[in-house]
Amino acid sequence: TTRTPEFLGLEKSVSFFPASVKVGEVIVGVLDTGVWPELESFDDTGLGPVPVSWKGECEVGKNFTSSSCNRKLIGARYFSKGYEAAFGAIDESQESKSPRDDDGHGSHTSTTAAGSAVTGASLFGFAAGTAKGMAAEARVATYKVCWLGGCFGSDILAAMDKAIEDGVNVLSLSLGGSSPDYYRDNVAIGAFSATAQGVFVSCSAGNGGPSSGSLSNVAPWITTVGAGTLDRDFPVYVTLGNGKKFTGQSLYNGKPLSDSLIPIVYAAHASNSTSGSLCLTSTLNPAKVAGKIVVCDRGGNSRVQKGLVVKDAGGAGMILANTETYGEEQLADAHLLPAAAVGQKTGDAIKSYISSDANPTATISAGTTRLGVQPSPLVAAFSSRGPNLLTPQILKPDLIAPGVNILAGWTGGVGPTGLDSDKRHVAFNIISGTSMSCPHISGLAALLKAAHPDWSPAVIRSALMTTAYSTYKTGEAIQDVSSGLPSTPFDIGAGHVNPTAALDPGLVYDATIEDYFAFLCALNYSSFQIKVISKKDFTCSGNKNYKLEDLNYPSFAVALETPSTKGGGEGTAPTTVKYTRTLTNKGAPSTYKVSVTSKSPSVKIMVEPESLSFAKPNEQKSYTVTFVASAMPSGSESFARLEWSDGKHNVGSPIAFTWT
Amino acid sequence: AAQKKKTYIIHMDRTNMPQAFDDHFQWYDSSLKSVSDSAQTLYYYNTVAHGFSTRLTVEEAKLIEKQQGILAVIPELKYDLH
Repeated sequence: TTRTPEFLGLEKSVSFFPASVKVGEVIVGVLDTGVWPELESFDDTGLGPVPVSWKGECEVGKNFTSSSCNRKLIGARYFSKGYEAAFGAIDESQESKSPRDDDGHGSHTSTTAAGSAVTGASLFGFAAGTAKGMAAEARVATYKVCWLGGCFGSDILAAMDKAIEDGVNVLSLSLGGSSPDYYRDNVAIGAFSATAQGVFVSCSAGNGGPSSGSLSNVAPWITTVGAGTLDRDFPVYVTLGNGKKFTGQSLYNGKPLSDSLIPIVYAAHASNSTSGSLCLTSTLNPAKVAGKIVVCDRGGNSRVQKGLVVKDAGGAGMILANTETYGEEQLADAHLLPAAAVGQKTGDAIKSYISSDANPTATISAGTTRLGVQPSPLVAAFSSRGPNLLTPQILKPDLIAPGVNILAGWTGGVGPTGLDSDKRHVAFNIISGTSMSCPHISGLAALLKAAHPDWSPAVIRSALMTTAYSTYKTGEAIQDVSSGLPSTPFDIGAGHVNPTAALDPGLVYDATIEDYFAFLCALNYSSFQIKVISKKDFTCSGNKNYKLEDLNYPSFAVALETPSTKGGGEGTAPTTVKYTRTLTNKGAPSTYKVSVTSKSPSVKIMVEPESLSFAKPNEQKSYTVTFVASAMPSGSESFARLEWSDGKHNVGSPIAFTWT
Repeated sequence: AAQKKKTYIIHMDRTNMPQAFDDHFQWYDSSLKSVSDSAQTLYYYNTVAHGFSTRLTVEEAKLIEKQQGILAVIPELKYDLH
């Protein structure tokens, strides 16, 4: 990716980071749509021999030969039996029955995680720079499990099975489904065994935001990643006939509109369809849009599809307006006609101008790349949000990483919009989603693994979370672009990843497979269900009081019951909940003091002890947190933050309270 | 509709494999054949799960679930790229 390394501080003094030869020992497995092996991002110049631990293969298939792999792309496999069982045999004229990426998504995610450095990268000149993966010297192994018709659980499970056997160190899955119970979810099942074998698993949180409770991949042995913006955007300027100017976003690279104003029309007034404002296929009246700029509302079909609909109807340009759902979020797309994506406020202003003027006119300028955009990061509107509906006692998402307008490798098989009519071929594309933020964390986890080969997946996740930042340098909370309000731990988890700090976290929250077994017992899983997930015989002890909140997690979610009204009401006794946590020292000897900041007068928070001293590495110390919460109306939420600091390291944990 | 097949993931309890079988693949195949002559195994799982995947009717899925050593018969889920 370009810009992300700088934004994340990866370009700081090299001494911060593990030597490339150590990073070269780490293998990132990516379950996705495959890869386009000819990409420069898979160049292996300067890489040493493939790690001796590697047992993977380069599976051949349609236009994918054994020479498609090299010392960067060291493994490539494809899994299509589940897909073909559901959809019938793959039509090789439509998609490659091989690890070759016909879609672009897999090339993008794998080069984000571990692409080699490529100078002079850009998309039509936008986002220009040196594109590098988060762990540019790590190795990549692709496991193609997603096809034109989707990604099927039996294929995903087979790929995870193979990836662990092959010897990956990190697994990256930018995919998800509904959140069924853990023992019914193939990703959760596969991730449990992967974690048990020391493999770090990161998954995208989903794009169901800003709705609350919209998360995917919430298993506590998975790192669940939300999406934030960078300090970069791609502004275009909309000028209206009344002289007003607005800023939008676009990656349109063709002939710009002239400076002279041309007629502008709102799609709803140029269609016979009741949902005409959405610019759905075949809903625009060519006689009413020819040669004009058309204002379309987001929703219903893809953003790039709307541009095609306007272009096919003879429109000269498109303004794509956010509705309330997406607020001021502006995603840039490589449209096929002059276009501008604008926030809700701007969209409403343009629509009211159109309805108030007899001959409304406008024009759209050419686009550029702008750096240093503040405030950043913002939480992406689409980033799925907590609370964790499957297990409210585990706070998710875990953290956020860059996921908006990310440039990375792309397939040579389709154009940047993915539309059939888009015949452009690009080596890099700019797209958005938690699919993009997940591989950022996967690559950063690979860096941590290289620097600390003995760290468990839980320790890596803890280091990434407790060092994440939830406020700007001004002290204000990271903003949520969909509301313009400060974000909460249900939006950002522990906050935005901060790799340089994660390399030296001071203290960490480790978790062993036994801890996860205790978690399953606290879920009242039967021994059968535990065996499905773990393949182990494990009997929950009858005389142990297993509690979900006792899982040694780097964050806290306190789910409180609102007393029923008949017994509740005035004077209801407060609820007291105790959590235990164990910290492991990963730094020099030091003494840490705890501090708690809370936005909520309705919860008292006590920590015992208030100071912890560590004399040697890997020494463990425990503490308890007692929450005394007064009754609140059902549906109430409030947040706090607990931090251990020795003046050099800040070990931060978000706390979320919900009353149900 | 009753004959319509879906993909299931069959989780097996390897410690419960009947003595008659030399290895668990034989046992899996025999379990499958006992409910369907035509069903093929899509994948065997050895590392992150113990078991196999196959296409069965709802009826066949119910039948196989009753067999010795079957931990769970879980309908395949579809996932989407994010």
